Amino acid sequence: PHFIIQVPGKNDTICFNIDEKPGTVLSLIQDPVTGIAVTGQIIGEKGNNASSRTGKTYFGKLGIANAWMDFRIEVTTEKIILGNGDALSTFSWLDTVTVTQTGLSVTINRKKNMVVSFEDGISFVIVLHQVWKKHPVHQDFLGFYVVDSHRMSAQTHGLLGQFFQPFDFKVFDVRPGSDPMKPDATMVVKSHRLTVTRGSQKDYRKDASVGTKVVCWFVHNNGEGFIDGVHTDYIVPSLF
Amino acid sequence: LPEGVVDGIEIYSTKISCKVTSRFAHNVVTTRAVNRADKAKEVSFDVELPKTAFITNFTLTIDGVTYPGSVKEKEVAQKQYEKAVSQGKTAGLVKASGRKLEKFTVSVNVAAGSKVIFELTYEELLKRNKGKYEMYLKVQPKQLVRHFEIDAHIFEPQGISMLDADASFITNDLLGSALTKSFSGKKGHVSFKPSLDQQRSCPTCTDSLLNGDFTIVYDVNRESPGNVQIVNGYFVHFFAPQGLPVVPKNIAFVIDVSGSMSGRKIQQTREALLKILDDMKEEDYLNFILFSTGVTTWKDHLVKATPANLEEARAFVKNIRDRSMTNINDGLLRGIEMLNKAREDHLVPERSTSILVMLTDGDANTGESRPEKIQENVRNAIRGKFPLYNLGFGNNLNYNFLESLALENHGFARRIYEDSDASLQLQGFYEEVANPLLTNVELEYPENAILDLTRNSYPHFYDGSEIVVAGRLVDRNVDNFKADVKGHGALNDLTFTEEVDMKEMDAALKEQGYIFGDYIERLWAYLTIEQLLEKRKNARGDEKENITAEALELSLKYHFVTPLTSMVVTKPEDNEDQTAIADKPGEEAISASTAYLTSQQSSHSPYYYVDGD
Repeated sequence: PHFIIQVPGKNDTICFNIDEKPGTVLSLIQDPVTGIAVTGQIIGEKGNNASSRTGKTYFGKLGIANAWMDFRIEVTTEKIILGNGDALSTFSWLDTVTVTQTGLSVTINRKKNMVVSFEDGISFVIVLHQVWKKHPVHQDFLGFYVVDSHRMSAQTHGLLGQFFQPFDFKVFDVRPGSDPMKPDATMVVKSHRLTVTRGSQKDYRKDASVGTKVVCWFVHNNGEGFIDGVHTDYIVPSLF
Repeated sequence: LPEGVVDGIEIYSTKISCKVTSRFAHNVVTTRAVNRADKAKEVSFDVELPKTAFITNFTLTIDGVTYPGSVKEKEVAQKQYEKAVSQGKTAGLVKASGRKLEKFTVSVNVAAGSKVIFELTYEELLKRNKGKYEMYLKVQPKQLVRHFEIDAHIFEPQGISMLDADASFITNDLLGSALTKSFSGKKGHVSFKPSLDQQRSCPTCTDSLLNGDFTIVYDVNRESPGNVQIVNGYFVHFFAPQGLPVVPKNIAFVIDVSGSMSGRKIQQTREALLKILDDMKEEDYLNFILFSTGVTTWKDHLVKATPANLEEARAFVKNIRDRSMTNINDGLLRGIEMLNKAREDHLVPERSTSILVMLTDGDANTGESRPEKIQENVRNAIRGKFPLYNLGFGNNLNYNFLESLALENHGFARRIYEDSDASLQLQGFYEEVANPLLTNVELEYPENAILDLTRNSYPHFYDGSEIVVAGRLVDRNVDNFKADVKGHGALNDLTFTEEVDMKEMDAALKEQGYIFGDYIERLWAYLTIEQLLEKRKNARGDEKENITAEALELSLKYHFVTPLTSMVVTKPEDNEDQTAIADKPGEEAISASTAYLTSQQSSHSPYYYVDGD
């Protein structure tokens, strides 16, 4: 999956990929204060056809939980399961429905996206990316966006959560890269000196099919040096 | 005699043709017979149709001349009928037949060598119960029929998820091969076409094996909780969400233990309650209120359905005994008070729903026994806060009172037939209401964009059922249509939205038009009349007159034989006139046949009636 970090207080964006085997679950957000935790499970391409593999991975399943509310949401490309304690409510991506309960509202917009809004102003947007059902290689996947991330606590961690608080970085020595359209540069962040490449990703919150181009500095090697520790530190055994 | 000829009459063809589009069933039963005798013979035509169906047409064709039916206001037709009766000329009608059916019977004298064709058409909206729609056909030809066929075509825009058909009389592979059923995508088909030999009760017999129930069950795909269809300016909205947790219930069982319940009834009640206790969920609350001359309760207040409480409840139920008289008023008021108090004292969860279920087998005969006063007391005590369901056990009761009482308190009444399966009937009712998924369900449509909406507010949505709302668009040329459904779930409040793109709808219509294009308009009319007739039961004065006028107008416009209309068929016949009346029997007529059959010499033109009571 691609990660896009719009750095708070800076008019710039950093991005990186995490390449792991399909089935791996990554911790994206972990906030011990609000109790909110978000995880994502990686999917690859359809089947095991080695000749068709491009190595691209995506999120196929997301888990959002609030330990204090005993609430969890499991989102797949097929369905959305809301769990309150032992009670489960199952919805489909074909629904247009708003579910409200104390401290939370969940809105599913048929075949497009869903918005999970917590009372304290934190919102998550999950976008359904649909591909042609009979496509030999690709399959549906999910996009995950955080709105008003600053409302999460300073103790928030995770592959995304660690970047919710302002942090500093510098980019200099912009120079031609291996691709003439994508210059390299040197970035200093978290006391690391990294070689980054100018690239672009897409923000699909407004339009799940076309998206909006976001120019970013791409950090290589699974975000090494940019993320705290190494990416395998964020592998967790299960969605919840 | 040729095969299939009995007493000179050959029924050479009987076809039951069913076309179902979006749950709305249009059934045509056609029988063709010929008199092979050398003198005039009487030919009978019997059809058993669901009580929930409305007859829309009956035609009689003799020697190629068709005599179509015409629907008239009941009073107008009744005058004709009375005149006919005074002349001794009646010959056919509908009467209640068993639990689910009404029997339509007509006989006609057919000259030697003449052919007669009977064709009865009826329509009904199939209701979803326990996750499926059921179409019920009674098959009982009086003799072997050369061409016997049931041919059902189902078209469901949401796609068919399952389809099955079964006949109680199919006992061997030979007859089984006469039944075919298939479905794919939006279309389903069931065909039952036994040959003459397959119809025989034994290889050398001349009597028919075909005698029993033929049922078709199916359900539709539910990729989304709702589905809106719009045709010719009319819309229908089907709503049946699934995958939601069950809302906990607070249920008070108010049980009649008067002397009349003694013996089998009380035994079956105990059996049913024990089964119901097995199905209780731990989140539920319950209590038993027993009434005879006085009122006794299991507990002073509702208790949680914990394993220990349920065990105690079982012991209590096993010891229920019958005694003395019937004090419905006090029994119900005690149950209502208990449910109200549980809510006021926060004894039950805030997100729970209260249900009052009464089982009785007779009229109130002690305490407050005036039905109107009991209704008033109950109405004032419940104040619309929860539904009352009335189960009427056996025949010795005022069912209309129980129905009226339930309807005005947002519930419904159900008959429990005094039979070996009474405990199953009771249990079956409980299963219907045991799983509320939503409460206070409101279906909302764009203001100023719709007219003539059917009921759009329901206290509960039960798992396995379906809410159907229909109406008319003010502007047929709108580009899109939006419907919102709001309800309270077990854990949260939900708002479902359905949006319809009219261009997409038009494209879909081209595909489904082959069944019958005006089905949504007829579905809307059926549903409107059905709801008006129900509302009429509790209306008084001007309100009742207005409801009656509205229902009558629609019945006449859409050619439905309802309790307000009659159908008349006139048939000129040499030297003999016949008049038939077919009543749509109400619940009160269950045990009493209202059939008349006479004929006499007359020079007047005869006519047949099909009417509702």
